Amino acid sequence: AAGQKSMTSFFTKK
Amino acid sequence: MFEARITQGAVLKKLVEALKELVTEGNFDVSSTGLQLQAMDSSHVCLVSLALREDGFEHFRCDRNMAMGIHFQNLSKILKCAGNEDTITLKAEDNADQLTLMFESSNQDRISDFDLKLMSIESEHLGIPDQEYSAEIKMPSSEYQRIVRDLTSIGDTVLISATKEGIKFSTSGDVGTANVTLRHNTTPEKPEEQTIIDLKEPVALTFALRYLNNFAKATPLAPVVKLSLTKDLPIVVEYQIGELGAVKFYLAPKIDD
Repeated sequence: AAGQKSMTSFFTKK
Repeated sequence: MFEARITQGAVLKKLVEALKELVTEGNFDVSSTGLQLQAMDSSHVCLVSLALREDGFEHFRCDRNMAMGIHFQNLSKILKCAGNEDTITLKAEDNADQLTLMFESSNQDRISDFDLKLMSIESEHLGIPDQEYSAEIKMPSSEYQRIVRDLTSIGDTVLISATKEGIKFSTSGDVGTANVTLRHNTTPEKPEEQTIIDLKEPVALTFALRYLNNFAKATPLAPVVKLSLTKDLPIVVEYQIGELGAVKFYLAPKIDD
């Protein structure tokens, strides 16, 4: 199965 | 106070139609430089980043930075009441709990106004770094729309591979498999009909077609779409909205567990 990471794991919170 | 006037009200209508299914709600962040929105879908695998420049509007005034919490289905209901040729003015007092939308017909003989209730939305802003991508592809937005729509009828995910041969979209499902390849093609005279592949290194990533198909709802906003790809990073699907600004969609790639 293929999953997807959350956007917050790619871009840091300001 | 905040006031922004746009002669081509249809742009605002198209913009909200493009966003409303992907993001339920989000903050319009207004400042003296323009209007911005950053919002994620409910599953947080994709993100919408909208930036409209102050000088893209016929008139723009913002005395104080504000975050106006918008429910997009509700904003869409109001914008459906605007004519395609209408000029739209957005207005809000400082710290207002409503946004006023005024619609003026092109010959000024019909003026209407609607107040949209604003929401209080806690949103975390993500810092998206400017970066170089392995592949950047510009293509007609109608071509992108057709490819993702066609492939959605065959499979759930698409492998997008960019090589010096071109950009290939591949999927498979119960009915079989499908591959669509676009080659670098600058033959058409009109730039918006060209396919331009700027490749630093070959890259291949898999994405959920459902989201890519949803991004194509922005097609009426721009004749050209730009896809940016780098290994292990979200794809960027970007539509330039004339001189007004741009809307960018980010989608996380599928990863093998």
